[in-house]
Parts: sequence; structure tokens; C-alpha cells
Amino acid sequence: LIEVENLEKDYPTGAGVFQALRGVSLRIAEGEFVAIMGASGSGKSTFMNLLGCLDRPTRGSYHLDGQDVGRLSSDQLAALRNREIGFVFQGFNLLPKLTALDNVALPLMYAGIGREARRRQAQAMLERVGLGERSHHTPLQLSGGQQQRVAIARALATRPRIIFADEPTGNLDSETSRQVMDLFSQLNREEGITLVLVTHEADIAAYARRCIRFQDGRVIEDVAQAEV
Amino acid sequence: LIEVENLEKDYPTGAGVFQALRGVSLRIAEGEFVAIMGASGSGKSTFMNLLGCLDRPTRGSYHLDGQDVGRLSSDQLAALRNREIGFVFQGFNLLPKLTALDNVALPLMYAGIGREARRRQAQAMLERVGLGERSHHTPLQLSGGQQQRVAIARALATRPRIIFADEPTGNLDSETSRQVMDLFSQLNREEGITLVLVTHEADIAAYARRCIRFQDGRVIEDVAQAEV
Ligand SMILES: Nc1ncnc2c1ncn2[C@@H]1O[C@H](COP(=O)(O)OP(=O)(O)OP(=O)(O)O)[C@@H](O)[C@H]1O
Ligand SMILES: Nc1ncnc2c1ncn2[C@@H]1O[C@H](COP(=O)(O)OP(=O)(O)OP(=O)(O)O)[C@@H](O)[C@H]1O
Ligand SMILES: [Mg+2]
Ligand SMILES: [Mg+2]
Repeated sequence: LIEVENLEKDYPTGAGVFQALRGVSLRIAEGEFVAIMGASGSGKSTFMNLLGCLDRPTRGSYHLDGQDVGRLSSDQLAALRNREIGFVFQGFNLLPKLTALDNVALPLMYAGIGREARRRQAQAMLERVGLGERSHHTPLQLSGGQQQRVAIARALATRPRIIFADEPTGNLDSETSRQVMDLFSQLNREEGITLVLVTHEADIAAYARRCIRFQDGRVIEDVAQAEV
Repeated sequence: LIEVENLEKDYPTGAGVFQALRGVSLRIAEGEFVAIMGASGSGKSTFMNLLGCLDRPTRGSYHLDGQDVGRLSSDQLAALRNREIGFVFQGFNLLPKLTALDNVALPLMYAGIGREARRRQAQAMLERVGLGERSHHTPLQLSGGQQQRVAIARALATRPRIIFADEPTGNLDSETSRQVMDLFSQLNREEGITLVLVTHEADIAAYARRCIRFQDGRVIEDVAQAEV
């Protein structure tokens, strides 16, 4: 489903070019549950943004479901994203003027779902992350961990084919983290949704069946693991 | 140093009043190193914002170094904050148009420190959190964990009397977390800086000598612990 070859990403800086990704090659099959770990600044979010079609590589290729993503126009890329991908951002990226419900309903609207149905589906997803009673709060009226859970619910709402989650439990206590990870595991197991999850916590990575480790823009380890 | 009595905080919502804090009474002595834990939404950040003089309680009293904080004007509160308090926000709150260096130097400027000296001190603090080579990057040119470390460096730069850190390692891998926690421990041990730190990770809380647990806007546990 996902195939990258010699993927590179450069950022121009005042001091010259910084190579955030220095040649990553790997494959992820449909239905896999993959964890990504590595030091702060090692290139994990940069990699996730490329896989999530939010950015383009400087060099190398990315094939998603057989399509060469580098050859698509911005419009085609946006359509692909809306149809196939759910993304939980490290910084949440919620719309501050919308309620939790409307934030979660937004991708459903882009998918052409009618008003009544998307409100029902958004409310149901908020309940699954424990925020059923907060659906009318805006982001500023929510705690950090509640905002993170709204971002998670929004990514899951359309039941996309692939979910990219960038440190989705960083602001959650252990009980709430477990609730979220059980939800991810269930979607992967029951609906075959492919999951790629960045985390720096080993007990969160343990939910996955494969762990990829980044260091200085490269993959230094890629191991199968028994899910705990 | 810190004395709160029957502290309450209400938030008006469409559905009525939500009580985020429901009567918290406790004391923190100068030089203590305290961890705060509790479920997402239990009131930790609300409590920290009151202690950090960023917000006022709805009911109850807060004495900081003997002064009744509730009786101070906004200007007096701002002056007290700048002089005595460093705050690491759960959402970082960096200024997007300033470099890491200028973000960290900002409180030094408010403290009246001259341009050359504050650039040197800001650079030194960035080096202590491992970002010496990133000082000219703006927040958008930094990873999530790097932004978090800039927020930490900024709170520490003026060597304030008290540091409130709201989930400071949420985006950091274990090695970088250890670096940050060693820095906090050192400042507490060698300079007597009072530390109040919210975390949801037990091995981060283990660096502290006391652990306070919140649930539904109340303190349900307050225990001394041997630092690990
Ligand atoms: N402006 C507001 N209006 C209404 N409710 C609010 C507002 N701000 C916070 N709340 C509510 O107050 C409660 C406590 O929020 P707080 O941010 O203190 O939680 P927290 O313990 O820091 O959680 P987390 O671990 O998720 O960061 C939450 O349930 C939140 O929804
Ligand atoms: N726009 C940019 N300009 C310059 N450098 C950048 C830019 N964006 C990211 N970087 C650098 O690229 C490197 C990788 O960033 P990335 O966000 O992928 O790291 P990460 O592994 O997600 O880290 P974290 O765990 O802290 O979130 C970092 O060292 C960062 O400073
Ligand atoms: Mg990142
Ligand atoms: Mg909080």
C-alpha cells in the first residue's frame, strides 16, 4: 500500500541546507499496525507529513496504492488525502472557532455526508474518545488532552484507509491513553485500517506489530514485534 | 511560599457552570519539587494557571510569599509574574515570528537585562536543552519536541524563584526527557528553585519529592516520595 524509495527532504536554512530525511526506503502493507520511534528532531514528523501527502519529498519516490504521489497535482493530492487518509497532528491543528463537534464533522462534510448523519457520526466518535459531553466546547474550552482527543476523533471520523497519528497520547494520562489505543487497535483489527503511529513511549509502541526507529533522518531499525 | 485555601474555578458554558476546580487547599514550601498527576480534564492546567498568576480564582484564596494574590491589580500581578515565575505551557505558546533565541531572550528583556548579556544567556540555556545549533530557527522550523524545549529554556532563562511546568516532556523521547529532568533537578538542588511539574508519566513524576493527584477538580492524594 505504502512504498517509499530513497526518500529525502531538505529544508533551506540561513546556514545552508538541512537534511531532515536522508534516504528512507521501506514498505507498509495494507492492514499493518506500525509504530515509529526515535529522538526528538530525528525526522519522524517530516516522514509522516510526506506519507500523509501534506508535503512533497525533495528526492526519492512515494507510491501510495500503486500511484506515484510525486506526479499528482495539488488538487489530486488533496482529493487522495480526503478520501484515504486520516491525520492526527502532533500540534492538533484544530479550528479554534469551531466546536469539537464541528471540528470532527469537517472531514465528513468534505466526504459529502449530509448534515444530520455527520453530526451523529461526529458525536459517536467523540463519545468513543470520552468526550461526549464536551462536543459543544471550542478548543479553548478544552484541556490539552481533550484537544488531543478531538484531533484523534476527527482523523477517525471518516474511517479512512490509513491513519497517521503523530504522538497521539503525548498529553494523555495512562487510563485515557489505554482507551485511545484500544480504539486504534479495534479499528485496525475489525476494519483493517492501516495504522502508522509516532510515539516516544515504549508501552504505546507495544500495541503495534512492527517498530521502526529513526535517527538523524534515517531508519536504523525495523523490527516485527508481538503485540502486547 | 505557596498557600492556597478552598481554591475554586468555574467556567461558564452553554449548559450552565462547569466547576473545573472544586476546593483545593494545600501549601508548597520554597525549594520543594512537586509533581502533579491526574486524568485528562481533572483540573491540573487550571490549577497551574492560578498558581502561575495567569488567571484568578472564582472563590478561595492564594497567598504567594505572604501576599494575597487576589488583591493585586493586573499590573502588580504582571510584575510579580515577570520577577518570580517561569511557566512552561502545555501548548508551548512560542511567538511564531521570533527565533528560538529571541523567544528565550524575551523574559530577560523584561527583566531589564542588556542586549549582549541576554543573547549570551539565552544561547547558553538553549545549549543546556540540546538546541544550541537551532537558535536561529523559528518555531515552524523546529520539531514538536524542539519547540517544547524552547518553551522550557524560556521559562528557565531568568532563573525565576518558581517554575511551573505543564507536561514539559510530552513530546520528548526518553533520552531528551532525561536531559530536561536532570536540568530541572539541578536547578532545584543547586539554586533552590521551587518546581511544580504536571506530568502523566510515572517515571517523570519519580524525579520529584512529592506527588499530588487530581481528580474531578479536587486533590485526592498528596504524598511524599523518595526521589529516584
Ligand atoms: N474556558 C473553559 N470553558 C469551559 N470549560 C473549560 C474551560 N477551560 C477548561 N475547561 C474544562 O475544565 C476541565 C479542566 O481542564 P484542565 O485544562 O485544567 O484539565 P487538565 O487536568 O490540565 O487536563 P489535561 O491532562 O488533558 O491537560 C476540563 O474538563 C475542561 O473541559
Ligand atoms: N522548516 C524547517 N526548516 C528547517 N529545519 C526544519 C524545518 N522543519 C523541521 N526542521 C528540522 O528537521 C528536523 C526533523 O524535524 P521533525 O519535525 O521531523 O522531527 P521529529 O522526529 O518529529 O521530532 P519530535 O520528536 O521532536 O517531534 C529537526 O531537527 C528540525 O529542526
Ligand atoms: Mg515530531
Ligand atoms: Mg492540561
